[in-house]
Amino acid sequence: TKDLFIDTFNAAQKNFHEVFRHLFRGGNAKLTLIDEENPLESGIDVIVQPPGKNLQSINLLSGGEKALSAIALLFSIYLLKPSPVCVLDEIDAPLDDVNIGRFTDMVKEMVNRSQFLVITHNKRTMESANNLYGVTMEEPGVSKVVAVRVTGEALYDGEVLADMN
Amino acid sequence: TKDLFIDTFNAAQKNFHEVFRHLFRGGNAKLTLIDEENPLESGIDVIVQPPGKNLQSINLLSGGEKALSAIALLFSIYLLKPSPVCVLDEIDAPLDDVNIGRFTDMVKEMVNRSQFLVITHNKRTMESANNLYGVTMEEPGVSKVVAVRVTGEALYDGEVLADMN
Amino acid sequence: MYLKRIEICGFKSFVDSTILELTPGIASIIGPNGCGKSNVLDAVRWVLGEQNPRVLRADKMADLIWAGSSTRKATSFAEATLIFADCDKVLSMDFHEIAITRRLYRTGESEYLINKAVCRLKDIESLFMDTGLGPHAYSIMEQGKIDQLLQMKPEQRRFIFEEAA
Amino acid sequence: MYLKRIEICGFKSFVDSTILELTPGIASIIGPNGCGKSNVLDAVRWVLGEQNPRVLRADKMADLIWAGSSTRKATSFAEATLIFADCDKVLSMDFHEIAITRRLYRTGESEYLINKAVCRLKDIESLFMDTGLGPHAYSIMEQGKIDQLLQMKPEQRRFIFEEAA
Ligand SMILES: Nc1ncnc2c1ncn2[C@@H]1O[C@H](COP(=O)(O)OP(=O)(O)OP(=O)(O)O)[C@@H](O)[C@H]1O
Ligand SMILES: Nc1ncnc2c1ncn2[C@@H]1O[C@H](COP(=O)(O)OP(=O)(O)OP(=O)(O)O)[C@@H](O)[C@H]1O
Ligand SMILES: [Mg+2]
Ligand SMILES: [Mg+2]
Repeated sequence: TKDLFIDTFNAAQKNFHEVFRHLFRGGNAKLTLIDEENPLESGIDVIVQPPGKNLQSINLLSGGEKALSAIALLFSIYLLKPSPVCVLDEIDAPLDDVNIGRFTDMVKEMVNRSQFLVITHNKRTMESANNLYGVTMEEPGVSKVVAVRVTGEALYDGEVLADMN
Repeated sequence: TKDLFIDTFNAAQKNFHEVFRHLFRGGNAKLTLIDEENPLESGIDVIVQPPGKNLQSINLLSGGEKALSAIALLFSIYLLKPSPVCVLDEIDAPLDDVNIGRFTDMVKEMVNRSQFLVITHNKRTMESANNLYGVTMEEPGVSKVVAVRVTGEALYDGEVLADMN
Repeated sequence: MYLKRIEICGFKSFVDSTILELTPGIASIIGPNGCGKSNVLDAVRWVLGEQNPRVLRADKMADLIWAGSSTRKATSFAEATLIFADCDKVLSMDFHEIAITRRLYRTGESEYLINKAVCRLKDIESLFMDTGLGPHAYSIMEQGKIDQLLQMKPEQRRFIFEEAA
Repeated sequence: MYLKRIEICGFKSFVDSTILELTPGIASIIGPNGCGKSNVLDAVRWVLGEQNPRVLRADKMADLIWAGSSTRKATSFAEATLIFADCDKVLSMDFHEIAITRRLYRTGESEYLINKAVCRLKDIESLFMDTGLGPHAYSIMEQGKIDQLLQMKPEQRRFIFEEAA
C-alpha cells in the first residue's frame, strides 16, 4: 500500500542519515526517490558524502568508505524492524582499525534488540564479541566447532586461537 | 596466431598448476579449453581442488579459497611475461594469516623479476615489504604521502604508523 | 527471542553432527579460510527456507549434502536444526522454545519439522513472517555481498525496502 | 627496469604536489580508509594511458581533477608523472631513465609528455608494448576486482590470455 511504503521509506531515510553520521562521525547521506511523483514505482537512490569531502558520485568513494556506507544502509533498514537474529559474514574486511571500532561499537548498541553472529578474521572484531566459536578442519574437508570463550588476556594465549590463525 | 596462443595457453596451464599447488601447499588446479577442437575461439575454464577436498564447483569454495585461487591465476599469467612493475590493491583482504604468509612469500620469490607496489591494511603484508609509504589525510580530503621505512621493531613504534591505524 | 542452538549434520563440510550452543549477545565465528564458517550461515539460511541453491553457492540442492573426501564417503542426506528460545510473543506459534529442522535426501526428497512434527515449508515461512527473519530478509548478510546494496540499480533497491515495509 | 618516482598533482585527492620515491623490491602503501591509496594506483594507470574513466571509478575524465573541499577550491588541471629507471633494454626508446607525464585540463584538453617533450598517447602506448605494463595488462590488480578472474565467463577470460600472448 502506498502509505505503508512511504512511511517505511521516510523512516529508512531518517535512519540512514543518522546511522551514516554516527558511523562516519559526520558527513551527510540521503536516500531519495528517483521519481517523487510516482512513489509506488520509483527506484531508490543513495547519496553519500563523508565528512570534509566534496559531494561526488558514489563510485569515487574508497573501498572502505563504500563498505561503511553499505553497512550504514544495512543497519538503517534493519532498524525499521529489528530481526531477532542478525548474521554478518566478514563485512569488516575492507575496514581499517578505526572504522572496525566504529562498526563494532554500533553492533554493541544494537545487541539489546538482536542477537548477532559475526563471522570475521579480524582480531578487533573478535574482541567485541561475548562468545567466540572456532571452526577447525583437522581432518581434510571435515568441519568441527570448538567453543572458545572470551576471557580477556586469555583470548590470545588460548591454544585453540593460536591454531585458528 | 594459432601457435602463439596455444603455446601461451600451455605455458599458463603449467604455471597455474604449479603456482596453485605452491600457494595451497598441495591440491590440484587446471585451465582447460572448453572447445578443444577450436582453440582460437574457445573459452577458458578454471578447475580447482584444494588439498584433501573433493573436486567441486568453484562456487562452493570459500571466500578465501576463491581469492587465493584467483591470485594463483593472476600470478600464472604474470609469469608468462613478468611486467617490470606490478601493483596489487588489497588482494589480501579475505585471506587468513597463514595464507597471507604464503602470498607474501610468493611475492618475495618474484621480486627479482618485478617491483611490487602492494596496497594493504594487513600488518603481516606490511612486514613483508622493503619500504612502507603511508598516505594520510590530515586536512579534510587532501592526500599526503609520508615515507615510513621498515626497521624491524621501530615499525610499530613509529608515530606515523600509529596514526595510520 | 534468540537462537539458542544450531545443529548441523551432513550439510556441506559438516559431515559429523556439530552443535553450536549460543547465548544472547554477540557471537563471533572464527577460523582459517575454507574451514566452514560461511557454511554455518548457509545452514541457517537453508533451514529458514532458502530455495535457491545459488544463494547457498551450490549449483543444485544436492550439492549441499556432504560430498565425501579423501578419507570419508559421501552421505545420503543433509540436516540442520535451529532452536530458538524466548519466542513466546515473537513467533506466530505459542511456544517458549521452538526447533526447526530441514532435511534433504540425495533422492531429492525434503523434510521439514517444527518441534519434531513434520510440516510444510510454508509453515516455516509463515512462522517467521513479520519478524525480519527469513532467507531473504536483510538480517543475513552473506560474504562479499554487502557492496551490492550500494551498487544495485535503484529499482532493485526498492524491492529491499518493500520487503522491510 | 623499475618505477623510481611517482609525482601526482591535482589528480583526485592529491591536490598538492606529491612525490613517492621508490626503489626496486616490495613497496607497501598503507593508511586509513579513504586517504588516497587506490588513487595512487589510478594515477599510475592513468599515466599509462587508461582512457575509460569508469576503470578509474570516475563517471567522466573531468572527475579525475581535484574537485575542491571545504577548505580548498577546485583546480583547473590534473597531472601525474611516472619516472622509470634502468630502462635501457626494456622500453622501445633508448634512455636509461624515462619520465612520462599526463595532464588533463578542465576544458577537456589533454597533454602527454615523454622526457618533457610533447607526444601523443600512441607514443606512450607503443613505448610499453610487450613489457606487460599498460592500463590493461595483468600487472595492475585494482581493489575488489580479483574475484572477477574466477567469476568471468570463459570467453572473457580468453581475452586476458590473448593479451598475455
Ligand atoms: N557438499 C559439500 N561436501 C563437502 N565439502 C563441502 C561441500 N560444500 C562445500 N564444501 C566445502 O566447504 C568449504 C567452504 O567453507 P566455507 O565457505 O564455510 O569457508 P569459510 O570458513 O567461510 O572460509 P573463508 O574464511 O575463506 O570465507 C569449501 O572448501 C568447500 O569445498
Ligand atoms: N577529483 C577528486 N577530488 C577530490 N577528492 C577525490 C576526487 N576523486 C576522488 N576523491 C576522493 O578520494 C577518496 C578515495 O580515495 P582512495 O580510493 O584512494 O582511498 P583508499 O586509501 O584506497 O581507501 P580504502 O582503504 O578504503 O580502499 C574518496 O574519499 C574520494 O572522495
Ligand atoms: Mg567465508
Ligand atoms: Mg582503496
